[in-house]
Amino acid sequence: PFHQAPITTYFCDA
Amino acid sequence: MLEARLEQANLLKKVVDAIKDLVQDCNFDCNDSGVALQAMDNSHVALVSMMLKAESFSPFRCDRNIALGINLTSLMKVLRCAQNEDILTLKAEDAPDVVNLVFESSESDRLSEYDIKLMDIDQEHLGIPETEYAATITMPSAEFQRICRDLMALSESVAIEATKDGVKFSCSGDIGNGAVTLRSHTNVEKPDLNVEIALSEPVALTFSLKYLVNFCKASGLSSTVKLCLSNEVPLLVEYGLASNSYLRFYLAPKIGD
Repeated sequence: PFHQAPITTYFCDA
Repeated sequence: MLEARLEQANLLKKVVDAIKDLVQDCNFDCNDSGVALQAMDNSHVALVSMMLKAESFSPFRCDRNIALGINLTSLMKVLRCAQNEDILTLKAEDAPDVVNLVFESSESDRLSEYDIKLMDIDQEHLGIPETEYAATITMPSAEFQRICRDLMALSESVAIEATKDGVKFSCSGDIGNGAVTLRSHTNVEKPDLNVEIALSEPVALTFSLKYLVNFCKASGLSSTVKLCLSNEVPLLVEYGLASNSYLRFYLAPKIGD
């Protein structure tokens, strides 16, 4: 029942 | 042009060995501050960030920004040709087709030279915000590796809970449950064995053990590892290197539906 969001959800394009 | 001399080829060998299963092709971004690398793994839940500062090399020269697009499997093949104690010099022209690696034995007059063909890699670069983490745990890297490997025998995921009482790594799987709790600990004679927990508020997050075990391949780079956690943001696993250089891994948490 776990969801793992991509790391791009947290770190934006520089 | 780039010319960067590392006292021990072993450092780069260990770094590449630690990340080559997470990322395959990546840019080594060289500028006057050093050599940096940032890459996501294929599934985009983990991020590798390496910084080898100019001070880690002697001498270090890089006149303009150069991105060296390298396949890590190829790089590892060449790095395996170096003896651990060899001196390594990386060289590249300003608009290079190849990167040149020179290994010099400090004990003999042996000199080996290799060129690796470069690739054009279009890589998105992510901005990692400065974060005041709620919990920062510094612990022996071998201990962290052991905990991750042990718990992976039971489960795919680990819950990491940091409170004022300590840090608890726990998991549950088909055969049962497991947990390892560490408290702050100071070993005066062997400070590398210290466990330090700096906490501004309690944190509880769940992560995939497969990735953590993968990060632990960097354990040979540093006797200690730093885990930085805040609720609802990626975990930072940091292996500090000499001269403020570092190898960092970020991992997105697992969130309950």
